[in-house]
Amino acid sequence: RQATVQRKEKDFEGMLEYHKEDEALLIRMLITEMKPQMVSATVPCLPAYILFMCIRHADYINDDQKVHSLLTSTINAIKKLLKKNSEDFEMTSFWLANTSRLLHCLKQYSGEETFMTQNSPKQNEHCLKNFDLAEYRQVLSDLGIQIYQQLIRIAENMMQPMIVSAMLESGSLTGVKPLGYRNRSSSVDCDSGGPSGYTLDALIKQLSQFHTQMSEHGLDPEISQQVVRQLFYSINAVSLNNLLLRKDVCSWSTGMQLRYNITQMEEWLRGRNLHLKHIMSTIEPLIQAAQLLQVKKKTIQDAEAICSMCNILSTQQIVKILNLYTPLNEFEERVTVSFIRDIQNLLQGRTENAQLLVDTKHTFPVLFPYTPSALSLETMHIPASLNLDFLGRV
Amino acid sequence: RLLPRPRVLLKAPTLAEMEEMNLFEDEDSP
Repeated sequence: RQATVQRKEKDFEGMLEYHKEDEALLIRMLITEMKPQMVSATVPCLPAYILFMCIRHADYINDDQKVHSLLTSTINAIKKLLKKNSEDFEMTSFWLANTSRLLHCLKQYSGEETFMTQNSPKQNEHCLKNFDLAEYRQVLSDLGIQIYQQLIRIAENMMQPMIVSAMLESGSLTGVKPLGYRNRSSSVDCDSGGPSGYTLDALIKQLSQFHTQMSEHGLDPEISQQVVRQLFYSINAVSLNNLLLRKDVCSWSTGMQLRYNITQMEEWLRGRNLHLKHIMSTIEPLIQAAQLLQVKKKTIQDAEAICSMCNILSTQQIVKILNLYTPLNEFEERVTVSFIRDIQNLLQGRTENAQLLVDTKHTFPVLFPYTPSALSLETMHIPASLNLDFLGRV
Repeated sequence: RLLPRPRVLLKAPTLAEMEEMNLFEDEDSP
């Protein structure tokens, strides 16, 4: 067996030295020309750690201009890159992960006690010595929010053509043959008629792809959870709005299909270990609408049951769905005017939102909870393939 | 053991101020 000589790591202090004139090259290699695949086999968020180790060295030699310059160039390069890749989910997710990790590093190694509670003694030794970068932390946090918003916008645009078809039109239960994964984009207009051909499987596949990429990039699970929650909100809003405007989907069988689809999405969340209740609550109005389509709508007892069941839907929404409700065959009756009046009477005095349609543009505020890393900077290995051999390990 | 020196706050422009400085304009674009 060949003996391998381990290079002594004990002298490495987890800093990276570079000449000021190499800053542009560093930014080019690490940000501008970086592709997520180039670091997929390394520790997640390697670019963020490398940048931080460079900042540490500039701090160590007490060169404030070098720290300023590196941080400004970094923020500048990330902004430009995002502008260039404004429709690219993978790139946006990758830089959200790295920006947030760089922000965590600036906190973890700030020397401020509140951020040091989980640090190892070695990590505490690695804290910044000369500079307080609190103001740059604020800039990075603002940048993170911008990147998050871009990520949500991209994901929503990609899902938009799928939602109505997958949730309301294609059905594995109703005997409608799923049409598979065809490329059409027109589900937003409510009177377009026929399905655009996306199945629930396609929508779930898309969600899986988003979630897998975020995990692979090392995005904090708390943040990817917020992305999924926002996307579920969007699925709820678009589906419910279509239901509130289209007679052809207000039927018992769509209600049954919808309920089944929502169960599948719930299963998906469970399979991905995502916070179920928190995310499912965004889709609750759609669950209630599906139940409303399925329950009996005849007696005063039915009316009372509907009123207690549909506590998130507004009176206006409940009444609208009942008015649009279309019997599937001659055995089923239309909802009578007096039944709808009963519902209106029962719901009188309920304080609620007066709007019929759900705001599809609403976004939940994003939070970036502090997530320190257990990783030790002195163990960081930089692959030769990154062409960063001008960085000196210190 | 020496007490660490207090760190010097590095002033940074806000992201909005950086935008105003046209820092993020792409030189490549026309």
